[in-house]
Amino acid sequence: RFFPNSSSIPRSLIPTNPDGKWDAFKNLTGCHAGENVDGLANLKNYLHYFGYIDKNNFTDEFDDNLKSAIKTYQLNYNLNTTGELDGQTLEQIVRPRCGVADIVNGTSSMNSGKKTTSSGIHIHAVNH
Amino acid sequence: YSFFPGTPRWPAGKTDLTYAFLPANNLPDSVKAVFSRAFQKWSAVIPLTFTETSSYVVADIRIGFHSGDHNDGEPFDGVLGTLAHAFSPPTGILHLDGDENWVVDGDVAASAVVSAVDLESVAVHELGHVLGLGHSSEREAIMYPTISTGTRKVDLAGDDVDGIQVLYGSNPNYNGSATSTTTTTTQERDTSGGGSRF
Repeated sequence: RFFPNSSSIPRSLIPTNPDGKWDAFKNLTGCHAGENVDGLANLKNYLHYFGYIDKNNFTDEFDDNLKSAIKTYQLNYNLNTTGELDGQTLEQIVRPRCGVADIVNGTSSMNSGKKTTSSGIHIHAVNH
Repeated sequence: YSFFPGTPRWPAGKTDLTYAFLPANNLPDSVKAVFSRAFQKWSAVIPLTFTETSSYVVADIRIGFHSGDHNDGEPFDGVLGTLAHAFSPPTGILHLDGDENWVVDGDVAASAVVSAVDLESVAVHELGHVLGLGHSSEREAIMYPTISTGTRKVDLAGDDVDGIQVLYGSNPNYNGSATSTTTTTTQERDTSGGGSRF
């Protein structure tokens, strides 16, 4: 599906839900640890796909593993690291993206993989 | 910037890389030109060259558009969601989701269609993976993982240049200027006020 410009895209090809593949995750806004909410298993699957959570029998429980994964995601995307599904985090999650995982084989050199100072400030260091 | 585990890169002696498009895609020249421009973004800052070849099987870098399950274990998911993926060097594989509404050379920022995705923006990002870069936490970087629809971001940011030059060194002709320009539509849903990414 190539178009010289966006106005040439036929209406028939425009999705009825223009917000995107993962927009249902927005329904999880405000969820926090200890809750059991429909859709959390799908979010865990998303986070697993991009390297944030190990493969498991995903349930709809907001458990410690999910909270940790959300914190890591927030760190990588320079969001407030609350471990909660706030609006800003979900706005980021639902965006179209590259299919390459952010964390490969458990390691990442995005923000979450970088060393921090005792004050929690990230150090960006390059070998010369 | 970041690298894949083990920091894979193209071998030091292999500085002239070839690329080819999946013949079955029958891509028009306008689409091929998008990738030519995307390759130039990277070759401007590192001492590697990229030349198109018609021989898909022997090309160093193989580019194809696929839909759904295309037998690499990473099925595409239709419109939006994941847009493309690529493999670390020296694999040289770059796949794009054939179901996306790819805007080739028009102004995607003027789009009234929220599912329109700028092809060159995604191509520059995925070529970064082909060369060995992982994702960046810098919002302005090409290697930032997400991109909003209606967004065009094709110029390497300083973070991208720093990262790729760690792997390959600097192009002798590179003058050290890297600017990141991002254009967005009113549909840009980036509430944090920054740019975009994949």
